Amino acid sequence: SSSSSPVALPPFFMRGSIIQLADGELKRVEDLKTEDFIQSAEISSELKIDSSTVERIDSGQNPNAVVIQFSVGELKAQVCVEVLVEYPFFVFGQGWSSCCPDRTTQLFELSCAKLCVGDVCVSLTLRSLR
Amino acid sequence: NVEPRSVPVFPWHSLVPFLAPTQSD
Repeated sequence: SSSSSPVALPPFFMRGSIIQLADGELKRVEDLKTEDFIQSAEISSELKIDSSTVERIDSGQNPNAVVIQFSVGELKAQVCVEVLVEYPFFVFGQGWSSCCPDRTTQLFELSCAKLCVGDVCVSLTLRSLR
Repeated sequence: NVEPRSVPVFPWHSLVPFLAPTQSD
């Protein structure tokens, strides 16, 4: 059974974090653009970008968590993830978005839009999946 | 004596959720 203990927040969403793209270029997390993800995935031999559309957002098991249901890729596979409300996702053409942008900004100093049903997020799958 | 450490650099893919679609074949 899964634990509902608090999940450690990844450090790389903090404003100013240095991110290395697949071609070696370094960018701050807040400066990333949709093309950076697309171009990095094009270079990658293992990963490919998929579009994941937000289908539902429900309350999670603990008050700071949400369960987000995505429709992934052309197959529209249904995938659910439980994350903290401040967890940011990158929305195509829009940038960082979370279920609670105020909290994301407060914790990470990362400017965020509100993640909504219908938003299309950048996600990854394995190229070798057949 | 604390040596100055370089700033951590994170790979781009760590920022992206890995959502493997269910294969329906």
